[in-house]
Formats: sequence, structure tokens, C-alpha cells
Amino acid sequence: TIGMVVIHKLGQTAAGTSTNGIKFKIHGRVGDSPVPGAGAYADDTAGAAAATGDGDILLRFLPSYQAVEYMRNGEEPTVACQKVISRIQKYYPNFFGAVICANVIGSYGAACNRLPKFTHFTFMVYNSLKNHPTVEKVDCI
Amino acid sequence: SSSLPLVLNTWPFKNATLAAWQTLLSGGSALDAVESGCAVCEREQCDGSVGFGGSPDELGETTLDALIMDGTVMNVGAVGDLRRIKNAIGVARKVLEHTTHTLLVGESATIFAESMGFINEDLSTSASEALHSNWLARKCQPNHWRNVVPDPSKHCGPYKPPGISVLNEPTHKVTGDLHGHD
Repeated sequence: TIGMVVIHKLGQTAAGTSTNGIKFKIHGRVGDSPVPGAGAYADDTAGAAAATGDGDILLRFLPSYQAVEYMRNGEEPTVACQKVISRIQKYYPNFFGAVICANVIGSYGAACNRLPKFTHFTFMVYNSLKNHPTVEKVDCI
Repeated sequence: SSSLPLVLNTWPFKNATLAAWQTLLSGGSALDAVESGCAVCEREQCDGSVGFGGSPDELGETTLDALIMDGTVMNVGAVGDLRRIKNAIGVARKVLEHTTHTLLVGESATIFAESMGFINEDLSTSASEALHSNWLARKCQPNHWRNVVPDPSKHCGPYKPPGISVLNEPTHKVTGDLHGHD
């Protein structure tokens, strides 16, 4: 799954996802990706976010909506992402998932749920302070 | 806002990031950038988790999900369980622009996509077919069933809930009394 967040220089936000889902899914299964507020969410007045991972679990917690609402309440993007991961961890400590977050002034962050084989999450950033697409990494919590 | 514009995406899908950025540089909107970035991953089958030829379902078919959201007017277009159409994010954009709906799913979403000019084509590849046949050979492990018989951790389906009588037995008592009704 790719989840993408874009903030235009004039402040317009957009978000999106595209995926072929999980392997060997039951015919007809849809995960979090195409559901607004789950796979991705954007609101010019607060920011935008996108999620990736076990879509059957993520879908139940609307992670990208929740992250945007945390940013609306003043949380920094990294903290907003971490709080979303923590919410899910309480119920599903071993879920596979990560969230990327960006606020309306262009700050960004990410968070992921630490698993034995998933200790950091890699994402891409390109903004006017960089002169090429840059790989960044966060340690999972 | 000194660092705007911003493109951010999950996983190290660099070509998607670049395509979105270039769309912005050439005057595209944030929505155009999301669509072009995600479409790159659909074409390049990013790590096998995006686009055609990946993640076959139990029947061996690849189905796609995509979403695009405009944060200025809170408009959304999405497709779920999209079958036989490669450019899922492109169809999602058409849902946003040409309907008042938010999410179209399954075979009907395919019909909508064809009406918008998208090509109906097989999304399987030799890679997805091999993935699926290997899975069958491994007795369908892993799978997403639970609380069913036969034991899904050992066998392929078809499955049904435990304790249920064989489905072709009537689930009500047949009396033959056509006047015994309420």
C-alpha cells in the first residue's frame, strides 16, 4: 500500500491511497485503504494523514481521521501519529501498522507499532527545503 | 509554511514521491499530485502491495482499493474490491469528480470505470498465479478464517461454522399442513 499526503504551497491539502490489499484475502474483503478517515484523510484546516499495515485492524480505529483531529488540537505531527498508534496498541499490541502525518504549515512526522521484525518505518519526504525525494526513518514505539 | 509544498508517502516509494512533486512543479493541484504519485506505484507494482499482479485473494484474483481526498472541500472518491481495472486511483478520482458518491465497490465499480473509459483487463500475472498455486499447495496457509470447520490452520475450505447441520437440510420443520400458519 502507498499512502500519500500532499500540501500545496498555497495550503490546499490532499491525501490518497492505492493498494492490492493483503495476500489470500477472502474474496470481497476490503481493508482500511479506500475508507476516508482510515486509509487517509485531509482537511485544509488541520492537516492530513495516511496509514498502512494490517488494514482489517486499522479500519476499526480510523487512524488518519484521529491523527488529523489530534493535529487540529495542536499536537505536533509526530505526537499525533504516536497517539494513534498507542490507541490501537491497547487493544491489539501486536498489530502491524504505521501512520504518516503532516500539519498545515508543512511539519510532518510518522509513527509505527514496534514488532520483533518491524522496529522502524521508512517513508518518503519531498519539500522545498530538500532538492530531491528523501528517505526518512522512525523508530517504532 | 516555509517548507511548503510538501509530499509525504509511506514506504520508500521514491518514484511516487518524485512524480507527485513534479506534478506540483508543473502547476498541478494537490489532488493531481496525489493521483499521479499513487498511479506511479500502480504501474510499478510498488513492493508487490500496489497495483496489478499482487496479493491474490483465495480465488487467485487481484482486486484493488484506492482513495483520494480533497481537504479543501472535503470531497472524496474511492473504490473498493475493484476488479479487472489497473488504474484504481484514476477511477477513484473519477468517482470524486463525476459522482456525488464517495465509495464504489466490486463488479459495479468496474462497470463504472469502463463507462469512464478505463480498460477492463486481467490483473493477474505469472507471479500472482504462482503465489496462489503455492498457497494452495501449502493447504491454504495462512488464511483469514477462524471458528470454522474444517480446521483452517490445517485445511483449505470451503469452511462453515462448527455445529451447523449440512446446509441442504431444511432449517425449519416441514409439516405439510398448509393451514398451520400464523
